[in-house]
Amino acid sequence: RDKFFGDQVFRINVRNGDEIRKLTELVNSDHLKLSVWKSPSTFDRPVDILVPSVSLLPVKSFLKSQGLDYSVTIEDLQALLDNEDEEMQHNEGI
Amino acid sequence: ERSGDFNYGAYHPLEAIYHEMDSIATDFPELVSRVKIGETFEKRPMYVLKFSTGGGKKRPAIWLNAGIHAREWISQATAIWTARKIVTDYKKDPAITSILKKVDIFLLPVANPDGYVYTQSQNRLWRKTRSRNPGSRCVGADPNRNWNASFAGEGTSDNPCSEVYHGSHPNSEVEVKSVVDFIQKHGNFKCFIDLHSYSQLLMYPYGYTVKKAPDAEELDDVARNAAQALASLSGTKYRVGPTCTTVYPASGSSVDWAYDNGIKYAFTFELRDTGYYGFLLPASQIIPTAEETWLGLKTIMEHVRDHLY
Repeated sequence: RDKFFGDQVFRINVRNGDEIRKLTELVNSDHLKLSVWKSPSTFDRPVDILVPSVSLLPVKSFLKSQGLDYSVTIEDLQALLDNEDEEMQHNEGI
Repeated sequence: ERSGDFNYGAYHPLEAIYHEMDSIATDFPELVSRVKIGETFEKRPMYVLKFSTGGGKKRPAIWLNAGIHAREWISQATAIWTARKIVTDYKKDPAITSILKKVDIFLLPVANPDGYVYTQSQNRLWRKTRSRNPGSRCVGADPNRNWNASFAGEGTSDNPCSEVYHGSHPNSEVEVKSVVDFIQKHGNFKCFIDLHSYSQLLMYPYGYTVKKAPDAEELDDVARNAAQALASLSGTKYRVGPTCTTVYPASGSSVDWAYDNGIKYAFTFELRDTGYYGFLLPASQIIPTAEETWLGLKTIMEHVRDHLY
């Protein structure tokens, strides 16, 4: 199975159309390989993005430089996946 | 769960879900049948459970759709729990008993079987179908952008590599076409509910336009009542509103198609949570989620029962 070692999920709070536009540009950058969990939409809804480990620094740097407020909602995606996998295997064993 | 070996509080492979569907139909043959409505791109069967107390083939009906986006596992898990709940409560709970007296319920727990299998075998975060796109290295289309409701409109992409790629044409995805054909052939569906995750939202048309749906006021009332019922169990708060302004523009969706094709009571649930786990909701939350969702579903189905048109 695909692994997501070091990958994290960022939650970005967007306050206006300009911030949505900047974020959309970031998401559309092919080289960063970002994956949207929750898309940019209305201003009062945050955006959730899966950031691969190799893109963590550039993405953080971009968000900081653009004044975009964000938090890391899932710090260790692979740990969650491993737990889930273990649970499923345990259940199948039972 | 006590009488069988299917753990409703766990996530399961596709085969186990299909086996449990068969078990439910076998256990309650006077109420339930497992119906094959088509095959996927990779030739897997697509099964629905039909709950019916008789009354002829074209009775008014409700469609419960789940798992159209493969990675939203709480959706499939909630759906199979709901199947067991319906049979368990029939003739015990006056609400579901009276609903089934008037309408049939069709439940599709895994609307995207190929995608679901792929999330288990290869990539847990896969969303789309697994169809091949000629000329592209990218696989699949978004099955919730592939319906014939402002197809290829706002909120979709013509790039096969996009998570919201709409497909080559409406119903290009055989998984979507199978449902469309079944519902159109039946001709008497009154309600279509699509289960997704995550965000804790209960939405109604439209997704493809900010224009207010003709029945928006009634749908809003029903949705608010359903959200209130859902919250009554554990306090889980849902936001309610039309898809386009509650989340984002989304064209070609199942619910918009259903509404535009005469199925008035069309709703989308975005189940737990609000982002702490996102798509990776722990299995310990399956039963609490399913139990509260059931209260919301029942509210909607009771309204349909009392407002057949």
